Order: sequence, then C-alpha cells, then structure tokens
Amino acid sequence: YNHFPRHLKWQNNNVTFRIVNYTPDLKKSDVDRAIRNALNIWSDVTPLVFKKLHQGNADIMISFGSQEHGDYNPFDGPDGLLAHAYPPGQGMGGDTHFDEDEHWTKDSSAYNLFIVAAHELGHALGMSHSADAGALMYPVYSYSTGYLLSEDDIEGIQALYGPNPNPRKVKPKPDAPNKCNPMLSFDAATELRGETIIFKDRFYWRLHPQMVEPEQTLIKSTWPSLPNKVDAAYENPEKDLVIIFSGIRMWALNGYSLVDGYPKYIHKLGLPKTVRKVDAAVHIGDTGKTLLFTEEEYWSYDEATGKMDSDSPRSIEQDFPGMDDEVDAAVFHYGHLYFFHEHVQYEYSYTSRKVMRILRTNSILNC
Amino acid sequence: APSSALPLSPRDRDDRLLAEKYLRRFYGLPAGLQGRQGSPVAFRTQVEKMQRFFKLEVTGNLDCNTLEVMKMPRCGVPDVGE
Repeated sequence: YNHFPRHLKWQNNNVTFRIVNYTPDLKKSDVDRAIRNALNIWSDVTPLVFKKLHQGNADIMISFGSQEHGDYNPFDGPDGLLAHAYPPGQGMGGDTHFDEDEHWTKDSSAYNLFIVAAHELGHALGMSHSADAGALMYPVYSYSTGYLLSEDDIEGIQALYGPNPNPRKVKPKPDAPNKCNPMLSFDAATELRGETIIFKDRFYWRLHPQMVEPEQTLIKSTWPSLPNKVDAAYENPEKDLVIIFSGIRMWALNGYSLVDGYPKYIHKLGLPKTVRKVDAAVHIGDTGKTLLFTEEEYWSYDEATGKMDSDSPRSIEQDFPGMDDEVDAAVFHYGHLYFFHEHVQYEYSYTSRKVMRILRTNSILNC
Repeated sequence: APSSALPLSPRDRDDRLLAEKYLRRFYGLPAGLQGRQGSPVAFRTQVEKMQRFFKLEVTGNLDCNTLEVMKMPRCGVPDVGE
C-alpha cells in the first residue's frame, strides 16, 4: 500500500460527505447506496464515521462530470480515466469526481459504481495507489465479487486511522502471492501457444520465452467469467484449446478467448460422479493422451476417441515411481513431465519413467 | 544515398503519444520539450518506473505488454508523488 506524501489524513474521525449530482445511468437510490456501501467498507475497519450532508460544503464532495469539469483535471470520454479523487485537505481536498462519459452500473456489465467509488474514497481518505494487483487501491479497474478490501488495503488505512474499536467480522482478500516465496506451491499450470500459464489463488503468472520477468495478473481481469481459483489446466495443441478445471466444472480457452458452450461438467470426460475436483492435468503430445490427476490416482483420457482409457484410474505412486502420491500441477516439455507438488518440482522422464531432477517449485519463475 | 530513417507508422506515433500522455499524467514526466521529444532518457526512466510499479518486465521500451496496461481503464490519480 502507499499513502500520499506526508501521510495526509483527516484530523477528525467524523467526516462529512455530500453527493452534489447524480448520473442518469442509475436510480438516485442506487447511487446513494453505492456511495454509502463504499464508505462503509472503510468505516468497518477504522474509527471513521461518515455523515451525509444535503447542502453546503462537506469534507468529501462527490459529483459526476465529463471532460473539463471544474478542477482543470479533465476526463477523457468513455473508458480510459474513470474517476479521480483528491487527498484529505481543505477546499477540494477529499473531493471525488466520476467521469459521466462512462456507463455506470450495479453489476459487471459496465463499470461498477460501488467498486470505483470504494477505490476513489480510499484516495479521499489518504490512500495512494497500491502495486498489489489484488488490492482495491490498485490503479487498474477490475470487476470483483465478495469483500473488496485486501489485507494490503486494511493495513494501509489502519496505518492512518487505526482499527475500528468495534470491528465487524470481515474476510479480506489475501495479498498477491510472492513468486519467490520458497514455500510457494501452484494451483495449476499449462502451456498456451508457447507461453506457460501458472495459476495461484486469484492470480496467474504468464511466462513468455522472451520475457525474463513473469507477469502476474488477476484471473478475473483477463477472464471475468472464470472462477477466482483454478484447480488444473492443460493445453491440447492439436485442437488449439486450453481446458481449465475448477471444482466439477471446466472451461475451454482458444488463445485468451473463452469458447462458447462452456462451462461443462468434468464428468463429460468420463470421470465418475464421485470425482469432485481435478488436481492436475497434462496432455502428452507423444501419445495424444491427457492425464487427469485426482488425489492418489490418475485417469488417462484419449483425446482422439474422446473416451477414458479402460484401465483408468491407475495409481500415481505405481506408475510414476519416485513421485509423491499427489500432484498440484503438471506440464509436459520435450518428453519430460514436470510435476509440481507443494514447494517441490519433479522433472520426470516419461519414457524411462524416472525422476531426472528435483527442483524448487518456483524455479520456473526465475527464483 | 537513400536514408534508412523511415517515418513513424501512424500506429507507432499514436502509441508514443498515448505513452507520453500517460506518463505525464501518472508518473510526472515533464511536459513539453523535456518529455519524449527532448529527453529520451527522461522518457525511458518514466517508462521503467511505470513498468516497475505494474511488475512488468523493466525494459524502458514501449513493448506490447506495457502499452496493453496503459490502455486499461483506470483511476485518474497519479501512481507516484504529489
């Protein structure tokens, strides 16, 4: 998290606000509710109390305007700049402006006013932008559901105002995983047209052969309709599809685009109803089979016939000697399988069926 | 002898203008001649600062990942400084 220079904050915990005008995109009551709920997420975790004024000058004056709207800090039409706010202080301090050229909504169909308002009011209380891609104070818009604040946001605002003396139970989003944490484990890994995608919590890292630094992004900012957590993923290069598993559902990507007709149930692959989650999946280009790992067993799915091999499920321990009995993620490179389990990575020769090297899971992330 | 210097493609020029406007607004790139036209070093330094903030690969160049982030809808408050 970051604060503004000199840690600008309101000197009094009782802060007033006024909604000067309204967007025609939403009912007045919807705008009132969005602003009130946005203020509440900050007051829930601090001693701050917000009082609404209906006329006169409030600490936080909230308004909608387009292009030049009176503060010589113009907006730019649809998209691009969505809103801005000023740090705590006299006059324009704390004032929060929304770009009226955006389409404001209560859902994910356009820009969600509640989410943008919560971010901007963070500024109005003294928070600057966070570099944590999962934080509410991250500068780029992304739609998200559930509790908005991350641990990083709460730590930042409480560094200014302290905690709420009567805290309400909240469930902050975990911070973005640190790729060089030695104990890092993966949720899933797959190839995608020559890149490697690694899923962990609400994020994914994208490794490109020519990029030294893996790029971390929120899953939902690329694929809003995917869940926040991925269990397994594999690429079928012949069909140019990446299959993503989460719980009993699976999705298909063609490049970065979601394929219509998904999600589907994983049982369509021939997995029994008792299987509720796929831990890892990997496509073996040499055999045309896709291996699906579930707890101590794995299933072999023949992509050409669209059927599970009749001798599935088989024991991981039996068929992959030297491996742990469970797998978190797996990828296949040039005849070698790379199994990831907790913080250990196994380089496995698929032909000679033996472990060739044991590495740390995040060595693939240049750590 | 024919010059090997080619005029910028319209696309490149648009990208540079977008980048300069972005860096001026969010990373304090000085306006006017001190910006891209005047000091390539200042421009490159600001691109690196933006790449470091967004945990992109720090190249100082306007690569496609950097431009992609610059085109994302976002908040109008600067990312650094006053």
